[in-house]
Amino acid sequence: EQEVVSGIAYSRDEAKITLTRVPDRPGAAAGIFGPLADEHINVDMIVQNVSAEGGATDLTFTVTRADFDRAMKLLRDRQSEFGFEELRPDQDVVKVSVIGVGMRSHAGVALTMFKALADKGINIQVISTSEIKVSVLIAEEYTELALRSLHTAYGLDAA
Amino acid sequence: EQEVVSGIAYSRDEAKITLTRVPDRPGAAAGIFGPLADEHINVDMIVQNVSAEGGATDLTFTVTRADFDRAMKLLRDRQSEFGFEELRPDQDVVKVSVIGVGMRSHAGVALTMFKALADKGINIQVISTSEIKVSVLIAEEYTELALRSLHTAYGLDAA
Ligand SMILES: C[C@@H](O)[C@H](N)C(=O)O
Ligand SMILES: C[C@@H](O)[C@H](N)C(=O)O
Repeated sequence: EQEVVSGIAYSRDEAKITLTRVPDRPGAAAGIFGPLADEHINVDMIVQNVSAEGGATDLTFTVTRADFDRAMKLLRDRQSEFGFEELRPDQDVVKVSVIGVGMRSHAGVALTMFKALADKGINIQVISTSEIKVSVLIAEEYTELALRSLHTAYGLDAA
Repeated sequence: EQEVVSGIAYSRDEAKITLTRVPDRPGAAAGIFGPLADEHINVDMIVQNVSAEGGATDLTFTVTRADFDRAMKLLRDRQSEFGFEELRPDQDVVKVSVIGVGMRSHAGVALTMFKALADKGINIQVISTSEIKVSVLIAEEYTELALRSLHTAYGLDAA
């Protein structure tokens, strides 16, 4: 699968915010993103997995560091309205993405990425994909190490 | 934000598989995608949120319906090796994506999408984003209703 990866991208301007146990019923996500959009908070990633038993699930999104304080204030002020249990911020993350063209399956590209990170002891906190990308959030201190390992893993090192 | 949405895409060829409580330590994801890649299983979405206490998190991915049975067999056979607690499949989903160009923030586009679905009582099971897309998994029975509501919400209806 290595021939399909065209590059590695990253963004340090990502502050991760997780809302735990958001009620898993229609309208819950809209109820949260309404105010965020009204306040013009710059949201990049949005990740939500299925709910386990209990009808609630965690919702994670990233905002630019410039909008972090405003986002946190909004979320704290409206916690009971939004219905989440805990507010878990983490500003020490970096988003790293592998960009592939024509990936029929993401399995091979994802494997190479996950293995390269694992081999350096880097824990993968969040995973999100699109047609042309596999993106992860990892601890920001690993930025250079991750980029170097990924370039090598995909054969993208300068000749 | 409506002017930046260029279209709505969807895929019914998505079988959702959730592995609950995958150990949240380096190597866990690689350990799962290695065999999936070796078996040439066609993986589309991969979504993982942060772990709550307990050092484990849920990992959800979708495979093509043609690969569902093979994927399930592989996962069942290797459950103890992969370390997850439960295997939760769901073939009755559709992936619906809003495609936007030049979205500075995803908040507005996501809000419109989430609200359109909420207004029709459609529950959002999984959310994943990329630079140009906000994608959700919803129950497959809502496909037409979701597409119609989203086209209207973004002003994409035929004139
Ligand atoms: C959790 C949240 O996404 C909820 N399921 C909703 O549809 O809004
Ligand atoms: C859960 C899984 O992603 C794990 N954190 C890993 O790095 O492999």
